[in-house]
Amino acid sequence: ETMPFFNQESLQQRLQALIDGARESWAYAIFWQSSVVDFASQTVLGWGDGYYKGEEDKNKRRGSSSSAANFVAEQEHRKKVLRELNSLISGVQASAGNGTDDAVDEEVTDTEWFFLISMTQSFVNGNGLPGLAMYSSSPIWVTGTEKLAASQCERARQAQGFGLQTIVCIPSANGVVELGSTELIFQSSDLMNKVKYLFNFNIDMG
Amino acid sequence: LSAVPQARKASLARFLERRKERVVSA
Repeated sequence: ETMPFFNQESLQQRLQALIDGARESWAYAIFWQSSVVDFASQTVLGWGDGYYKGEEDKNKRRGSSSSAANFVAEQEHRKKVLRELNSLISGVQASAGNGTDDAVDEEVTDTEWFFLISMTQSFVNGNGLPGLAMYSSSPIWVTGTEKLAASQCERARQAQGFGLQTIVCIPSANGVVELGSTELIFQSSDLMNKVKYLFNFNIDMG
Repeated sequence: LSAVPQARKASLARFLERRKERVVSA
């Protein structure tokens, strides 16, 4: 069934339905939207929308590779960026008024940071895991830190560096659905079918 | 921020808002 009308709101709901209803524990879902850059006749996958759920136990991986000093410095950097983004967003939004910094002072986890920097990324003609999935019209499912670390795709290696153990890219109409988890999750047709059902639409972002 | 596409801006606002909710409910 093709769903002809589609907007940002329903895209968010579909991403949420995909991982909130899953048996497996996914940390996030991202929809990479394809568009054609006219002057170069290239297909580019850019940020469409994302839903961040988080991992079950965020303390599990704490301090694995970096020193305590590095951890503190990195957290300071992340919190500073978050603080700036918060003020930019609340400056744009009319009724954002009573800003407390509680949320910013809380540790910014590796998966939160990975999700956040994903918003700045895009993939051209078959590059990166999402681009490769789109180009080959077939899903890419990478499970295990060794496989992620050994991948030719920088995004997979980056994901591994931020503690993800599974990353999946499933092509759909108009883009690619990506899911990531800090758990080991093996390929299932159930997830593919869900993506096929939820993301078979004609996009209209307004 | 005005140069940031609307989709990313909306996603970012939603992410920050949900983060606040997670911290408050923790």
